[in-house]
Amino acid sequence: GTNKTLKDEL
Amino acid sequence: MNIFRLLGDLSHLLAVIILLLKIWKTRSCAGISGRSQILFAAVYTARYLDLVTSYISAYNTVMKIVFLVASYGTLYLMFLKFKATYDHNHDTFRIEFLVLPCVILALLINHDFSALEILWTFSIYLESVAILPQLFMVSKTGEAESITSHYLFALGTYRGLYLFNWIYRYYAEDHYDLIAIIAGIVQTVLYCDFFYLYITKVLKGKKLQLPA
Repeated sequence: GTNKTLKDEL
Repeated sequence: MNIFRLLGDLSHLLAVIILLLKIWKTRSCAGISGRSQILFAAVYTARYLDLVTSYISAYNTVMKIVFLVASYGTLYLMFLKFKATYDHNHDTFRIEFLVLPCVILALLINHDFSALEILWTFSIYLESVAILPQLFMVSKTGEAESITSHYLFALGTYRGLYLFNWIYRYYAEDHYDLIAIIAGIVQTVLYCDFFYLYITKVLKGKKLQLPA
């Protein structure tokens, strides 16, 4: 799995 | 966008609307922690700076603007318009004990050592504890008005639903963010005691009163 920042969230 | 995420956002939106309406309709911010509201304004400001750097969707942009406006609107009502009703004697939680550790933690544990990323990380850490002055105020006065309880319930539910969203995204999209997940767990756990009181008292029509 990736550990990407979920910047599409609020 | 999955159902948990959507319900989470709607719960968050409901919380800020309940708070604004409560203050506006009663012309009073009694029982509300101005310190928690200052922290929330700091959270939204630090996190939504990306409004000017990246476009994600109309939904994303509109919601961010709504949360920013509602947050500063709440501060305006509390500290200017209905200032006389602000219960500052009971709002005494030292916010520097929350802000400073969050600043340090954001500088140490982040995905990327850049200004925007550190501010985003800071906002995630700060949001997880921003409700503490409000919970402290409720415990100090020993009670909360029903409308304040509904606000707290909606606000606590929002991040709880985000946890389900993250579980869903982990399996469906192979996508996760440990910083957000751990902070989200901390945030939700802080509400547990309140959730218990809300379900056992407020939903049965009683006022939220802490045992003496």
